[in-house]
Amino acid sequence: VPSTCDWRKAGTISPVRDQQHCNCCWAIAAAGNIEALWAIKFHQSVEVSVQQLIDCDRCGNGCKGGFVWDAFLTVLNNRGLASEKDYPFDGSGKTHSCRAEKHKKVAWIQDFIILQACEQSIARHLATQGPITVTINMTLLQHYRKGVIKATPTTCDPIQVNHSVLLVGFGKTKSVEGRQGKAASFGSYSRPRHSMAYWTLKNSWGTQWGEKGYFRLHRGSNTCGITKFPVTARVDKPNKQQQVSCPP
Amino acid sequence: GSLRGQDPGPQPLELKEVFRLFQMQYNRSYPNPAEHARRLDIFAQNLANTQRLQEDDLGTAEFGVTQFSDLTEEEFVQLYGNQVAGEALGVSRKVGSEEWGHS
Repeated sequence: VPSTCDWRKAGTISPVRDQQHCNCCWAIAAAGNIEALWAIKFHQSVEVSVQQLIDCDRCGNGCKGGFVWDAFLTVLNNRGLASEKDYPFDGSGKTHSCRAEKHKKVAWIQDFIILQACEQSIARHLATQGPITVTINMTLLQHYRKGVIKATPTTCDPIQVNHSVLLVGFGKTKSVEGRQGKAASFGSYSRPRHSMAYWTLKNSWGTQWGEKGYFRLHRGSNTCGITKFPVTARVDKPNKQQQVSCPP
Repeated sequence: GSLRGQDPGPQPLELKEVFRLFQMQYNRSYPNPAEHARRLDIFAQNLANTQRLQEDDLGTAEFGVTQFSDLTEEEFVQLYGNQVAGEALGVSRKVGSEEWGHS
């Protein structure tokens, strides 16, 4: 496993989305996963329809929430996903009927898997195969602005996971990087830090939130339950699987 | 600390100004003065919470004003969380009973 990895540097990560008034983080994470894997494995840049996942989800919950694995099942059942352009996202939260059959499919998957709940295994898969969806406890994200969140089970319950995002990389902070700055009207303070290992995650709340739409969690302590549900699609066939290399 | 227990008179200017800037930055508006006052109160409580979050965090994270700063935690989770995941994955239930007999 390399010491650092960032799939954004390979130009394989699609733009950050904004779920707006629809509880569809699960669909956006799944779509982001498929888009990244297609870019990495087939060198094809696609933007797939999140709306198709919402409308055609087998459980029919749509904008009321769902599971990443249900999104992948929907992709399999529909024999692929239409493009975002043909089947655009409606963030209003309204219910729509499934229109999957009316559009050409631009991306599909062969299978999906859930990885071992181990950060080392997750890092290895991320670095050699591509981004992975994870589901975390979102409590601390409401007021997050930047930096690496390192929480305890008390401050961020790793059992109560309720938000799906896309894992796109990992790294370590520099030894001298500390927390300096102001939070609203409060005074500034600094705390010298040792190098800290982190995960880089892609959120679905637009680019104004966090670090241009991304955020970082501590790596190595199961912060906010990141290891609970690491799920990823597979886009290449088993006998044709090839390892890829994540940019450092 | 919380502003709830205080006399509902003029709010500190700094807080009002910060809230106004928040509204401008995130294009937030409220339908009536009562809702505006309620959101200002929530905003003030969230600001206080961010200081606690900052102290509790063991990493390098910075917490502060975001587009969600006028929401209660419950509203935030309901509006932006994965409701189904939170209910189905976070709760463990006993599915059996000690009183069951033979299988």
